[in-house]
Amino acid sequence: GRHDQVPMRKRQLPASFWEEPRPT
Amino acid sequence: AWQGRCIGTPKIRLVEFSAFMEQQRDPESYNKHLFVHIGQSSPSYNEALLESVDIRQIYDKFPEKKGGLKELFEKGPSNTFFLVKFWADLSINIQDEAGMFYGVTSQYESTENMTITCSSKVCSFGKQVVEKVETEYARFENGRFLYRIHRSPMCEYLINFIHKLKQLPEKYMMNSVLENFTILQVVTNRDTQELLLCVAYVFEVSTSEHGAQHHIYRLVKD
Repeated sequence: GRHDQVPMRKRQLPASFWEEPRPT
Repeated sequence: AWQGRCIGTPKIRLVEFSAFMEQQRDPESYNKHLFVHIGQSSPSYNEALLESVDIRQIYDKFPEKKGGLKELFEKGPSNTFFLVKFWADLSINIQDEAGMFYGVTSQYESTENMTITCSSKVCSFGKQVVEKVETEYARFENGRFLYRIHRSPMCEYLINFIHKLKQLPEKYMMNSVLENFTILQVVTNRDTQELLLCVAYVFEVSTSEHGAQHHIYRLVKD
């Protein structure tokens, strides 16, 4: 159900998923 | 060089994607703001290959019943699945809606002459709230077939969503709302029903002063 979702931060995602790229 | 470095397979690749708003001030001048953007880049062999994300980590963010992401992935082909994390640029003040146009432009290229069907599903808490289906015919240009969905009007739901998001006072609040907002785009060959591309989009708000940013991942099942 929608209320027992695992927050994205607690999922197995690459570190880059949380790092906003710097413009080149 | 683009294979493994951008959204594409040997058959088709996404060349450009942007969601924008545009305001005509007078007959000669426009103000254009890009909310999200994937540019017309040509990656070189020097660039790193895409990282991968286990598709099971995001199943619940997208439709899960019949025709959902899981079923699509099981059917394959698996090299057609991608995830885009967008950092959307919401640093714009929308005061006057007069003459405002909200649109989405996307462009694909392929080596084959096909007619493609693009489905875009906007999802809230993993449930589809709106879907747009577009059909695009190939145009032969510079030795390849181009499909351009040019200035497709954004739906009311998305426009209202952007307005409501903009009203939130803090970025962490916007990100908390965006955690349950996703878009699933599925491109198929209209005549053979073959899946060509499936792109899952997730969002955060950009903190950069340089506009929208993104990361692209391959979706895999380890």
